[in-house]
Amino acid sequence: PEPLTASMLAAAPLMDQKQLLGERLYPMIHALHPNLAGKITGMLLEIDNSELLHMLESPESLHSKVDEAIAVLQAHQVKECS
Amino acid sequence: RKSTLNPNANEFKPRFNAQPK
Repeated sequence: PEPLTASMLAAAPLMDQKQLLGERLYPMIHALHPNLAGKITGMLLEIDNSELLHMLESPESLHSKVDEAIAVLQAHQVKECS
Repeated sequence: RKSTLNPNANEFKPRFNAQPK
């Protein structure tokens, strides 16, 4: 599919914008963490759309965000267990 | 800086089965 552009996003209603971004991010995150892809994508979708668009363009910023999400999840799970 | 990511964010459900390329 053609790359998602800011103008395409702006044309979509807000709820669809998150779904659109999610469906682009999901496969990229799935390649990194298959079992946590849905959860991580959900966490990243709370970031504002402009940063999400940037992450779609630059894999390294996506990777660092995904690592951050993993760390936050693990810290959260540890807290829940203890 | 405090991470702004929310561990309680609800899971994203891809509408179509977003197969990784």
